[in-house]
Amino acid sequence: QETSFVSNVMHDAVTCTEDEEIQTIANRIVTKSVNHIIVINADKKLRGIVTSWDITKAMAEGKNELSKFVTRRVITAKPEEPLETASRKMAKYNISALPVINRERKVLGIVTAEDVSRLLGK
Amino acid sequence: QETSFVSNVMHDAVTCTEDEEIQTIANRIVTKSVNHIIVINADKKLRGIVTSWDITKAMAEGKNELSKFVTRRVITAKPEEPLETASRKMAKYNISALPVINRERKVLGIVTAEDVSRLLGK
Ligand SMILES: C[S@@+](CC[C@H](N)C(=O)[O-])C[C@H]1O[C@@H](n2cnc3c(N)ncnc32)[C@H](O)[C@@H]1O
Ligand SMILES: C[S@@+](CC[C@H](N)C(=O)[O-])C[C@H]1O[C@@H](n2cnc3c(N)ncnc32)[C@H](O)[C@@H]1O
Repeated sequence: QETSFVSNVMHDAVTCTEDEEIQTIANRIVTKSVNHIIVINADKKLRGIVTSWDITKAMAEGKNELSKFVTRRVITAKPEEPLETASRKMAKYNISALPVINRERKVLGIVTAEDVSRLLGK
Repeated sequence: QETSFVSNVMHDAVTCTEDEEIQTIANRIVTKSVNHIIVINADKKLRGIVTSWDITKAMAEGKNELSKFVTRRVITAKPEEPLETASRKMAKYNISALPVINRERKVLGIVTAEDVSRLLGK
């Protein structure tokens, strides 16, 4: 069983900026058929993450201001990290995706539990 | 690398019935901290699935009748199925969970991409 790395399974992230409306982000989740949107600034640096779970929470609480639903303390991965490490982080924090960033916190992509599961099915 | 089966990683499903309101289901997704709710009838038989993605779609389209958002054609798994088969099904249909059912379509639990990913991290 060779070791896989995050760089072997990561893919392009669907992103948004902090000034976008929650309705626009909900539309992007639907049209791109993903559950995770990574929030970036103009330099593509990581600012947060918003998921379909957060949008569901906004609906349940009747709120609609994005800044109230963005998760700011983001668990991330590096491309050269073993995939096992990324899987352990997702299990530990009960999350299903990690933005992949470089040392300057620029977003390079995303790795999800679905990517890891797909590897098993190969 | 021993073979794992769905029964090794499946867990209890969070469920709802067809008469429940979308707001109630959104609350359950939040309080149970899950993305998938399995729709069952009084005999615990499978009737559909609703996810945080479906709730996001309801929000994006400004609709709020559950019957419009339940996915009826559900991809499922059996407990004795190899986990690799379940992973392949999730990858093929771009979904992240499979209700686990018996021959009478009674819901026994759920297996998710997160469960599969957690196995890699062990
Ligand atoms: C705790 S999980 C619970 C539901 C489910 N397990 C899932 O992964 O969506 C939902 C919360 O995790 C947050 N989240 C998702 N990915 C994250 C990450 N990489 N770092 C920090 N929080 C994250 C979301 O913003 C959301 O508020
Ligand atoms: C196609 S996925 C796309 C987003 C993301 N990949 C995910 O898994 O949520 C979203 C849709 O899949 C549906 N879905 C989820 N699990 C399913 C299953 N086991 N069988 C059929 N449809 C399912 C949901 O009801 C939702 O309408």
